[in-house]
Amino acid sequence: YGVTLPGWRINNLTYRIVNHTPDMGKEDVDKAIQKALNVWSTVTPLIFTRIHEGIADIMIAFGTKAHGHCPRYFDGPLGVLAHAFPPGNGFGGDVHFDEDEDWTTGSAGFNLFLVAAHEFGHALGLSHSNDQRALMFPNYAYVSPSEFPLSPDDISGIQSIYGSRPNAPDKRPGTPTSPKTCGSQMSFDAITTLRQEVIFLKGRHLWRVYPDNSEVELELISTFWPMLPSGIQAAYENMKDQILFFKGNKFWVISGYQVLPGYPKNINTLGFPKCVKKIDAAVCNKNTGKTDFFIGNKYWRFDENSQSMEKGYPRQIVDDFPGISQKVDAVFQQKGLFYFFHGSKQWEFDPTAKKVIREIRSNIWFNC
Amino acid sequence: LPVHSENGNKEEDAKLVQDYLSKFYAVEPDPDQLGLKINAESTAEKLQKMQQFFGLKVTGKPDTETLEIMKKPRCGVPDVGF
Repeated sequence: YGVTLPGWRINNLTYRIVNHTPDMGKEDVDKAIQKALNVWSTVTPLIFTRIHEGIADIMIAFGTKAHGHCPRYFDGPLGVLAHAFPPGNGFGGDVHFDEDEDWTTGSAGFNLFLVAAHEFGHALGLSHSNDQRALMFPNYAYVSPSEFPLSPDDISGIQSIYGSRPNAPDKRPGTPTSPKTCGSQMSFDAITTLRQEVIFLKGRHLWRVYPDNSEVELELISTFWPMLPSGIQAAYENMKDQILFFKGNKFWVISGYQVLPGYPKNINTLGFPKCVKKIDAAVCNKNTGKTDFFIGNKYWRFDENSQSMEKGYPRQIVDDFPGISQKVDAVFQQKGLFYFFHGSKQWEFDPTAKKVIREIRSNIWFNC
Repeated sequence: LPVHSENGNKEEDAKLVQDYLSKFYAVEPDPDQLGLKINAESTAEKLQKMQQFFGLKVTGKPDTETLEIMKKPRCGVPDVGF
């Protein structure tokens, strides 16, 4: 992280939303701004109060190209999305958004909450971080707004200026909203084995489970594989001690901590037709050396030895995996059996007998 | 004469590099000490600084990976302080 000292000398700061983008409802803009400020107040003593008239510490406005007396200008769609000024008088602490961008509450266009949280980092005295996982990294990267956007780097940076929040709970604030594995509605994006471990992935997090001694470790995906995006959709361990991760039409091959050169590649290099845009789940059957890719209600079979898709696919999942009738979120093989996951449920399936043995909760692997 | 597309790209890339470096890697004059002359860094030096910041290969040359980073939407605050 980097800081532009000094920070604000007071902890109670005011902010004013001077105008609103027409891209979003006014309430949505207000909510996004307030939530973005809360990101910083949860880890510092800072308190933000909104005013509707006069000069606030943090003046927030939307503008295009040259706007008002601002010494910087915007550049039309894309490129520069927003800018801010370090704490101080005049422009100090002010945040400007480029109205030529498409501002949204979701993943389309540019998420106002995420960009605002980054710019408020500047308004509070942080400069850019070269840690790609940090919110204060200069380039825009979409992260699900339901996840806590500050990385440990961001938290160290802001707390080096203002200290931590008084009476903060002593658990690591970096992951205050990490998903609760024992929640009744726990579901997973993807699951893979890695030698003796089973790795469960969801959003930006992963759990390393050691079924034999029921140990569970929670980590950020980026801790091991910083080059991987969050929101991995499918993953499997192949026969060469490698893991393949899938998101959208791209996939990465990982060996240890390294991505093999030349990746990510497009999934059509595996033999999928162009109409296939993403993979729901995948599992390599260690007994046959064949990998099944599950997409919607169909599945493809890939021969790991010949590195080619088998003929006669796709086939209906329910025809060859009786009882597996829901979309497959994730699947992995343990001691010969397959475990198919959908939402908060999983089905233990015997691929030899071709039948479901039992239906269980998704999170039984977590000592709940 | 129509610009040869590859030359066109080269010119575009060169302009992109100049714009990017002047926007995010130029050392801004310190408002408190107006009037002091600061030695202008060469483009290659600024490019190296940018490549170092983004964890790219530090070549001082606008290679493909560097250009790709420069095209990504980003914050308008410079990466180097004044």
